[in-house]
Amino acid sequence: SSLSKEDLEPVLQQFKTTLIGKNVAQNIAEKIVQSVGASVEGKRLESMKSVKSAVREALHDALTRLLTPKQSTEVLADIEKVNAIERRPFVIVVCGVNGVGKSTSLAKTCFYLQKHGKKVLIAACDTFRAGAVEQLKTHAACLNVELYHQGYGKDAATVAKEAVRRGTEIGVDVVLVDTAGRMQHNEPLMRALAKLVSVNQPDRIFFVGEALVGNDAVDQLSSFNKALMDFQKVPNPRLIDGIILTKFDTIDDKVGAAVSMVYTTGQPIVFVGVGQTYYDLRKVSTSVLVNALLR
Amino acid sequence: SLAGQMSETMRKLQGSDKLTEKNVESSVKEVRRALLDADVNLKVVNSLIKDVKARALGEKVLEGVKPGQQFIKIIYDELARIMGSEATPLARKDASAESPTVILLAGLQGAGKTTAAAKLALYCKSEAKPRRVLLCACDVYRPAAIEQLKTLGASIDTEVFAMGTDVEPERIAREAISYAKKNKFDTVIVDTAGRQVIDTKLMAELKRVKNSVTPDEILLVVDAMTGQEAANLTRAFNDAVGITGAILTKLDGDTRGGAALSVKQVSGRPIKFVGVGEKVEKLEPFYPERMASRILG
Ligand SMILES: Nc1nc2c(ncn2[C@@H]2O[C@H](COP(=O)(O)OP(=O)(O)OP(=O)(O)O)[C@@H](O)[C@H]2O)c(=O)[nH]1
Ligand SMILES: Nc1nc2c(ncn2[C@@H]2O[C@H](COP(=O)(O)OP(=O)(O)OP(=O)(O)O)[C@@H](O)[C@H]2O)c(=O)[nH]1
Ligand SMILES: [Mg+2]
Ligand SMILES: [Mg+2]
Repeated sequence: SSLSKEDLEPVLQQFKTTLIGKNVAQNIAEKIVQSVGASVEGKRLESMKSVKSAVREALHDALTRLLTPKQSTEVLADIEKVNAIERRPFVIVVCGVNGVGKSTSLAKTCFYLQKHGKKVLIAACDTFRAGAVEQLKTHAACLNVELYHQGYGKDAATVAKEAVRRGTEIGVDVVLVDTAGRMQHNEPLMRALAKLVSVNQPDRIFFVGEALVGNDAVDQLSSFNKALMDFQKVPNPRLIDGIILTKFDTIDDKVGAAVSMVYTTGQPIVFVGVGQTYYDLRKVSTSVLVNALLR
Repeated sequence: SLAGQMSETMRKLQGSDKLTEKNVESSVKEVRRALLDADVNLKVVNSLIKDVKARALGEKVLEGVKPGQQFIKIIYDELARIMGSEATPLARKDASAESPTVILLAGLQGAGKTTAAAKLALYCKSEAKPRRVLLCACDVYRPAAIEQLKTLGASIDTEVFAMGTDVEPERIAREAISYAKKNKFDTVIVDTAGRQVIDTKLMAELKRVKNSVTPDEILLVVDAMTGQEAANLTRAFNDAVGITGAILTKLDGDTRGGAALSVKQVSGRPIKFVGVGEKVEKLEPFYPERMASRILG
């Protein structure tokens, strides 16, 4: 027998509910389940197999394909290329809404790069929030790395530019740029981020999002990209290159934000934050994610 | 009139003179979709719809109203009722009390506790009968957390009691209360480190802080954009330390804030304030009806 729309509908609904319960944004759960339904409709059902297991298998494959990065997310090779050929530091900017873990992820990334022999400079470009510079000073001291800052109130794009100049001067391999948290529809703050990016043309822009976020994940990512697209006055505006997904240790198995974010941007999850110490930065395992989603 | 009788018969034939499973079906779908889109927890959505249907089905349809519209109105009223019938005030001991009113803030990492502590301090100082507020820095883990609170305190001309990061939080809290008594502060607001409930050591610490100062208010600080996990984390904090209320932060974003419903439904405790911006004056009392319409979209 071949799978009909009627056979599939209740099973697809059930899987959609499962994904929503796992914190996948509703619209995205819907789209994924619809496309899986379309891909198996009319196919022959193998003997001894239920409709549910046929759909589950197709969904497993679809999610695996979605979450598997299209190209390597290993940033070390790219850093080495830029250092060797262009003879300048590789610049990484982190951005995202308030409190998601940008500064902590930046410090963890610094630790990771240092473990791989890279010389790093941290740039304190959150020039607004109380204690932001002191927070980075503490990390820089623990990591034994230089912090470039101009305190509070200065224009972040300019501080970033001078940090990169300093980094070039002292011959670092990587400059890590921290930015202030900002709500995705706060136009002045989004314009300021676009300016920092267009002035400094970073090699990577990592969006930091937390695994706890619900449906807002979709709006955060699409709005950040739209703002970067609209507010940079350049022909080829730099957009989000990758995602750091934080607080993965706080969600039990509700890993759906990973799906929402990757689906919305088409960009990969570069790192996952699994705690508050420097060791708590991991590469994401696609199979671990997919299994958590479907159990 | 005959025309009136005709339309009455039509209504009875269409089954639209009482709310039925069939005539509210598409509204149920719409409501379910809206609530899930607003990040209300799936289980909370299902039990809310089940409860409302149980009560609403069989009810007479009001004149001039479609059954679906009436169902949505019933859902809206139920949401507003769950959220709380009116704004709930912050604890405040009588002026003659021997010891200060103690407000303890707790919640997950990055929810907005430290900022909320300063916002609450400003709120208390701006009340009709202004309070004398002392802030207490009990986050001994996060880099520069004490500096953050001190900077915020300075910006609102409010003293911050701190003992550095090498003293246990329960002792810092206890000494803050003695300091408050000596210096005639009537309200102490205690900021704590972000923590998860599965972290047994940190939850034990939170209980020790609670036991050392017996707070009049334990407020769970929750980020409005929290997704499906909001219900679990609320239940867990409530089971562990017993919350008296919540503060929902970052509502200046576009998120519909369904976490509010999950928090209220799971803990039975009111949301007392909402954070609507980064600046220290961006704190508002919680208005249940406004939240209900925001969630329903
Ligand atoms: N459990 C857990 N906590 C994390 C993780 N990443 C960051 N945090 C915590 O989240 C809180 C906020 O982290 P920050 O790095 O200050 O976040 P931020 O995005 O820089 O915040 P703003 O600059 O204020 O917007 C801190 O308590 C961190 O320790 C993680 O992967 N797991
Ligand atoms: N836009 C907006 N930002 C907020 C609001 N409340 C807090 N924030 C921001 O959210 C971020 C985190 O706030 P904190 O007060 O440091 O959070 P916390 O819970 O103390 O964090 P930990 O101590 O690390 O657990 C900061 O960037 C704050 O400025 C709010 O209502 N709106
Ligand atoms: Mg930061
Ligand atoms: Mg804090």
